[in-house]
Amino acid sequence: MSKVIAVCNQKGGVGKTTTSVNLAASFAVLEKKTLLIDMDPQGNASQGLGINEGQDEDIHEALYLAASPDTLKKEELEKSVKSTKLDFLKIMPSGPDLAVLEIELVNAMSRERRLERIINILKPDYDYIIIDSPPSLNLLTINVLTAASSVLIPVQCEYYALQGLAELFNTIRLVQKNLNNDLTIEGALLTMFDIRLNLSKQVAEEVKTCFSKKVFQTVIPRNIKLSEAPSHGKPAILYDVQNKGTQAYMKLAEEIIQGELDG
Amino acid sequence: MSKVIAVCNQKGGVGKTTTSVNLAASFAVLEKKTLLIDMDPQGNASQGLGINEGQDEDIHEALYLAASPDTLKKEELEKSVKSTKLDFLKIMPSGPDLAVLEIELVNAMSRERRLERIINILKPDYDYIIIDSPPSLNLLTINVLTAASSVLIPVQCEYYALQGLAELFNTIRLVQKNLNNDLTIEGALLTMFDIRLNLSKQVAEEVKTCFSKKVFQTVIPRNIKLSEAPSHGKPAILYDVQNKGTQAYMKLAEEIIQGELDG
Ligand SMILES: Nc1ncnc2c1ncn2[C@@H]1O[C@H](COP(=O)(O)OP(=O)(O)OP(=O)(O)O)[C@@H](O)[C@H]1O
Ligand SMILES: Nc1ncnc2c1ncn2[C@@H]1O[C@H](COP(=O)(O)OP(=O)(O)OP(=O)(O)O)[C@@H](O)[C@H]1O
Ligand SMILES: [Mg+2]
Ligand SMILES: [Mg+2]
Repeated sequence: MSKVIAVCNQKGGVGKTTTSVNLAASFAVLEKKTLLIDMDPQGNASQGLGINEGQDEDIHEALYLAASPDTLKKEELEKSVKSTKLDFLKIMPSGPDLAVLEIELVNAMSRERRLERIINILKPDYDYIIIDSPPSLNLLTINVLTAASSVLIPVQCEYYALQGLAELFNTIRLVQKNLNNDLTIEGALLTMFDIRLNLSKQVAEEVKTCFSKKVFQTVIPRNIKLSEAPSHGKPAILYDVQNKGTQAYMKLAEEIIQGELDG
Repeated sequence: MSKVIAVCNQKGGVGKTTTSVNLAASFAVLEKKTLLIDMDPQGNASQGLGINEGQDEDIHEALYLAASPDTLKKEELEKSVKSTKLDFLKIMPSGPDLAVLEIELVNAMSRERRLERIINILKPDYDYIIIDSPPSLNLLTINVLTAASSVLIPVQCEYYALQGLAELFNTIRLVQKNLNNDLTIEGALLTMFDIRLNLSKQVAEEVKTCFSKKVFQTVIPRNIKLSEAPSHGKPAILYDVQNKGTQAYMKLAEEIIQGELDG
């Protein structure tokens, strides 16, 4: 039973990519078959796993093939699936062409369901599929929300990060009504939390009120190793396994797995 | 002689809004007539100056009126210009409708020049016009680059922030070639610099190589007061005038004014 988790928040720089890469790596270390899909044209998640040049086949290529669902073949899609330094982790990397998909799809049929078609074919091979999204509520993000079973919302412990949540909830509700009735909220994840700052504590309180029960117990601390790891093309677990940031993402993976068992 | 500065970088969370609000406020304190335009649908710059609800007339309304240049009147546009707590600072606030402008303009004539038409009419009344942009290279950002005389690029001292610069340069070159020959690069501004971190120093070195002479001498330190001020609806200069973040933005304003005198 594969779980597809979208990591979304249109506010920039809140930790979407850092969460996608390190949560996916944590699932892989726990020997869950995991696929990370990089739907952000910036390609930071791909860079974070050591893929720096454009690949011949990437997610844009797969989304292009998904235009005709009746001829879409698994062997074709798997050309866009690349291996990483972790055995149980694969990635469908981003590409620069992804940025133009929005314009390409303006008049296309079922333009919101391209990614869903891909995931429905690949899903049986994985326990978890994690999707990183861009900082906007555009067609790429709508594709991500339409294809996902749940959405994980990273919230940086800062004032501006709180402001955008209402807009994000609106978009999620619209997708639930029109495109994906089964989409649930996996939860809000507090990121870059600094125990010494009042601002962090105040924002954390507001998020707990705003999301009620749906806030992860695991809180990701501000931790320099999490922002150093990408420059080595590695998830934190392969860069510095001891540090608090790495441990927090492992705990998050365990909390999600436990949540599934509890149903 | 009015200078129009676009604050752009598609990477999220690098300090575009914090720079727009505090640079505009610093110019105002130096008694330069300043207009801040919030072209980000998130509306963070508007919130940072205390405008939290949607206004009847905002930048979206002005961009809508700009569809017919021959009937566009200054009195109409000025309805979207609001005052702030600083005498010399005005703002054209963002609105939620801004997010749909992209779709509205897909087939419109001269869709890249709507903001330019507005600024050409308002320009004579201001010494500086600062434009905050969203974290993407979409039609809103193209409008901003087409309307501007120069572009200021905030670069957070982190690895992922470096990766997107090549893409940003490509877009700037395309705009210079096709839409705005006079667009220059005002400079790269290092933000959230932490003197204690090697990562900050490494990124700063790379940015200096990448931009050669065009890096501001002023560096913005990571400073908690800069991220607390927006929750009070004030620029940092009205929240805590003594702190290093506020002083850095004042120095930046003086550096830009000095640069103009040196020509
Ligand atoms: N817990 C953390 N501690 C320290 N630094 C962090 C942490 N999480 C993320 N970062 C750093 O903060 C920056 C922003 O994080 P990241 O790029 O993951 O956010 P994002 O939401 O994916 O951004 P975008 O909106 O551009 O996609 C990055 O440079 C990252 O390395
Ligand atoms: N020098 C600084 N020191 C500490 N915090 C800062 C600094 N500059 C910005 N911040 C905080 O970092 C976060 C990101 O900054 P900001 O929102 O200005 O970036 P942005 O590039 O406008 O983001 P977006 O891509 O979403 O538009 C904000 O919460 C802001 O308060
Ligand atoms: Mg990202
Ligand atoms: Mg901003």
